[in-house]
Amino acid sequence: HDYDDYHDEL
Amino acid sequence: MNIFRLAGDMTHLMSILVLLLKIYATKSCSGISLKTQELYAVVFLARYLDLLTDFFSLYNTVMKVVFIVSSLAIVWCMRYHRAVRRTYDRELDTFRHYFLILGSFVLALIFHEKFTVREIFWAFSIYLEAVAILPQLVLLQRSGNVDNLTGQYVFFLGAYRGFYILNWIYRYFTEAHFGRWIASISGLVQTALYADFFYYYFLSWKNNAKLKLPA
Repeated sequence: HDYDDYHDEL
Repeated sequence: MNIFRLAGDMTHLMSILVLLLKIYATKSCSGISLKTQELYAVVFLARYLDLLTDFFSLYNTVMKVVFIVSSLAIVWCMRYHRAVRRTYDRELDTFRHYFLILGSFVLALIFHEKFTVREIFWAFSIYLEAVAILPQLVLLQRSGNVDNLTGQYVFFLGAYRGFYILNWIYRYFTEAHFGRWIASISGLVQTALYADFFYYYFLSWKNNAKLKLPA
């Protein structure tokens, strides 16, 4: 879902 | 993951290793702002609330644990380690950093991706990280000449977000929906705050002189 590719950064 | 982000994460890790080396090797934290270290511990704790609930990759999880544990260890060391705490420049490290925490939290209540606890704490951690270096920069200006490891620590810490800006530019052009304006704008502000430090750091490197920030 959109959350994943949103918070994949540190 | 792209090369810019990997370079950014490695540079960030490098800054932490240099700081740990300085404290461990010299048993001293002179020139280091405890307030900046405390702000960074809050940044990582607020940002990685999803550590136990979301798993992206082993790399992602390991790095989050490293950042949280190292920042807490440095704060603990500067507060309680017998030898190290005596070298803390208490009278120079007087930046009222609680206002930075309050201001960042208020800003996060206004500007966030979604009005949920995680998103508000995430935005809070992004805004707080942008200003977390201020106590450290103020301390450097007050403490006259800066030892090499401290200078390298601040340099790597400033450079890492610069790599992230390249990462956001890259992702903007390579990914369809790329809307991380909170992190991008905040990252620009964060990197800009290092501008004068980078300038004096470059001068000290060019003239092979001791790093000195004008008061």
